Formats: sequence, C-alpha cells, structure tokens
Amino acid sequence: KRMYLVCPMSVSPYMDPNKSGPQIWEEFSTSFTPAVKEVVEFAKRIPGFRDLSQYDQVNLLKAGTFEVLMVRFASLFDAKERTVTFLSGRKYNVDELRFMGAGELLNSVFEFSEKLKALHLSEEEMSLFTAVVLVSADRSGIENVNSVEALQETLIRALRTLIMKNHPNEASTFTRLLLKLADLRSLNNMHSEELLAFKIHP
Amino acid sequence: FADPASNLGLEDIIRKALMGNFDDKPD
Repeated sequence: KRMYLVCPMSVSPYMDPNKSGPQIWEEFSTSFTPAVKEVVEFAKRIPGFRDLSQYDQVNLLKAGTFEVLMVRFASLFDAKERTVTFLSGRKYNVDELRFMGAGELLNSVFEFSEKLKALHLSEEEMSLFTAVVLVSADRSGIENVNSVEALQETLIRALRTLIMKNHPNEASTFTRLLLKLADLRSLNNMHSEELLAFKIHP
Repeated sequence: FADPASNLGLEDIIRKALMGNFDDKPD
C-alpha cells in the first residue's frame, strides 16, 4: 500500500495504512471537491462560457481544472521557505515531501509558482489569466472548436489590454504570461501521469 | 494515457456543479 499522497489538495500527505485504496481515494475526492466546485463557479462567471455547448463546457473543465487550481493555489508553494501548505493548513518541508516520494513534479510546480508570483499580477489580471487558461480551443474532445476559439481570442485580447494598461513599462509581462500556458500544460501532463500511477498503485 | 479526470471522479463533480445551469438552458 502507498503510504503518502503528496498533493496539497489532500488534508494530509500521510495515509492511514488501515484504509483500503477506494477509501483513501474517496477521502481524497472529498477533500478536493470544494476547490473543483469553485473552479466550476468561476467558469460560469466567464462571459460567454455558458453559451458554449454543455459538452464543451464539461470537456474544458475536465481538461483545465488542474491548471486553474495550480494558478489559484500557487501561493501554497513557498519556494523561499521550501514548504508546501496542505488543506489542513499545515506546512510540510520539501525534504519531508521528497522522502514521501515527491519528485520532478514538485520541482516544476515550485518553479512555476515562483515565476507566476514574479509577475506581480493584480487579482483582476489573475482572474482574466485563469479564464484564458480554462478556455483553450486545443483541448482534446472539443466539438465546437470555432466557438471556443472565438471566446478564447476575446479573453486573450482583454488580458492583453489589461496587462498593457497596468504594466506599460514591462512590455514582456504579457508574453511571459502566455508562456505560462505552456508551463501549465506540461505540469498538467506530469500530474496526469502521477494520478494514473496512483490509481494503478493506490 | 487513460483519462485521469474521469478516474478522479472529476467529471461527475463538474457535471453536478454545472447542473443548475444546464437545467434552465437548452444545449
């Protein structure tokens, strides 16, 4: 049995060895469900999102929820203190988490969080960026690519206008922000592989 | 690889959270 679940969306990384795989899975699911619901509520408030087909709304959320959570919870990863804060509010040291089996994904998440924080985005900018993360026409299984693409372009234009207005002397901010989209894809893929391994070997 | 979102039960959570919206809006 796996003894650790190194994900801050869990209450604790320590798993009860007396619990079965499905029990651990159910507890984990219960702990991250409120955060997923918040992502759905956020999506509903994106102008135009509800006009997409139900099928595309679900697929965008399925594909993008991890990335949205990564942006929203970047502050849980403190690279200076070398800690990760879990749902219980308890901080765990990186070395401790490495001992529990955390590897390359944790390094990459720290790197991403630091770069995102370095952009010093306002709440409004972060919100619009999160909408751009979610509404991506190149997610797999999108049935009406044109509609998603049109909404994505509107959101990117709005983000660009806002960033240019708020950071007139930092011309690279918008570009650096768009590059974060690729970083998030990469993190999402790494995370999916970990999830799969966890499901196979809980 | 297999669909991790479905494995996690994520799709079910998402559908339920969206449901209120879908009830009053034709697809």
